[in-house]
Amino acid sequence: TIGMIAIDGIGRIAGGTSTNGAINKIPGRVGDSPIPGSGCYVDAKVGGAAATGDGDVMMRLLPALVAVNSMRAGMTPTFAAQQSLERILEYYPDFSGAVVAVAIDGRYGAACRGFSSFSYSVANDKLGGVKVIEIKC
Amino acid sequence: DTSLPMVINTWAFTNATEKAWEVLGEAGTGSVLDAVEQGCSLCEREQCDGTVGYGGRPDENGETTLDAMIMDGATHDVGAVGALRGIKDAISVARRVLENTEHTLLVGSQATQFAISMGFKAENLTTESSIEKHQSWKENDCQPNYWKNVTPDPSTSCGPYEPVQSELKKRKSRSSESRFDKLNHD
Repeated sequence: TIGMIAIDGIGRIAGGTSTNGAINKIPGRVGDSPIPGSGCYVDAKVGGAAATGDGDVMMRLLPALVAVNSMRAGMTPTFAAQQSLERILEYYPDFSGAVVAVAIDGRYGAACRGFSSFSYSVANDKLGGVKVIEIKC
Repeated sequence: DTSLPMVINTWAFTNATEKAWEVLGEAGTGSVLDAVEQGCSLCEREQCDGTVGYGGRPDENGETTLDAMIMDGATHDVGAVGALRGIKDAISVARRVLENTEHTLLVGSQATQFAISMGFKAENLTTESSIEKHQSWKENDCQPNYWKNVTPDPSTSCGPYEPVQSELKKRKSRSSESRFDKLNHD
């Protein structure tokens, strides 16, 4: 799955997802990716977030929406991403997944659980283009 | 560390990031919806890690279906498709749902018909790789799978399954261990 957020020079923001889902799924199964607030969520007043992992779990706890609302309440993107995973882990302690979050001013962060590490890609002028960032889970 | 414009995406799909960054342009005046659509479209065409696009992650019948969504943060307008069959350009179809309908999510064969009416080409999403994955899964007694409380025992047998009728015989056969990892994720 890819979950992506783009912000332009004056703070216009969009997000999106695309996936072929879980392998060997029961025919007809849809995961979190097309559900707003689950695979991705963006709000021009706050920022955006995108999640990846077990879609059957994520679509029940809307981690992207939780992360954006945490940023709305003043959290940094990294803490907001962690907070959204904590919410999932309360109910699904074996959950594997990750969340990337970005504030509308361009600050960004990520959190992950269940993987040994998680990589995400960022592009901005300060990075001089595209950079892959790896975090330990 | 503030810096705009910017693009961020899950996983190290750098070509997709680069494409979206290119669409935004150095001055950041490009359309953010175009950036997301074109970035994710590239991932669909490149079949990023086998987790995006055609020919990956077949279902129990060996069919690859696609889910996608695109969202405008200014208006909260959303277009999405779920279990899209036989169309490679999932996020572009989602964009058409956003741009050309008042709905949010279209699914399955009806989403395919919508896509065809919007000018998209119907294609087989199966590849040799997805056929091999499906065949290998069947040869492994359909393990792992996502069934529970059915008979025959889904942890050892393929279907077709029937629901277990007796409450006493019901058992949660799904392992608590996650089956999702770096190469199997939504």
